[in-house]
Amino acid sequence: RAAQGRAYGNLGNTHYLLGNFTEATTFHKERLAIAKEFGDKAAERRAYSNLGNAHIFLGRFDVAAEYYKKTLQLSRQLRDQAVEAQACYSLGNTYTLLQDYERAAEYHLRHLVIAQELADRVGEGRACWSLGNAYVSMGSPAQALTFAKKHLQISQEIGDRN
Amino acid sequence: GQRLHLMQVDSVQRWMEDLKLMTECE
Repeated sequence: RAAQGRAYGNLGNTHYLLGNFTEATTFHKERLAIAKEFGDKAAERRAYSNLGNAHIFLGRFDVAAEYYKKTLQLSRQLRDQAVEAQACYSLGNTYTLLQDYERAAEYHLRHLVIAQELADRVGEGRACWSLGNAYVSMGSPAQALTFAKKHLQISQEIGDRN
Repeated sequence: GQRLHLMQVDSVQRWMEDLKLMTECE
């Protein structure tokens, strides 16, 4: 049964990489059920991330957000800050797609704080870039400028010319 | 589902490009 769970997960990932997002979700849901059966929180967390990602490409941003929230909740339980940061970043981007810029900014800020705690300059740069865009969309150019400047500073520091 | 109406947001576009190849492996 445990091997079956891993096989479902691998099949889900393979379909995902082939661009078969509906099939991917079918397999990842099977993977999720087996992870729950075993109380395997790490596998459950991975399944939620994979399900969130697949729903982005199915255009179901609302469903993706719910899966990413489950990922976020479990990453905190598992005390995995890198995954927590990634979940916040995914939620920020998903709420941007949902045109809910206030909530997008909330998650990008949470991502920024964790990236700073982890001394992840690339993550911090991405968070600032996203926050600049969110504040432009909210009609707050002064705050957008603050984050754009920070984004420029970090990009120069890490040598990201793009 | 909802349409990808915000593809002009560079940071989101970049994230989605990375996401296409992002799988949580077993």
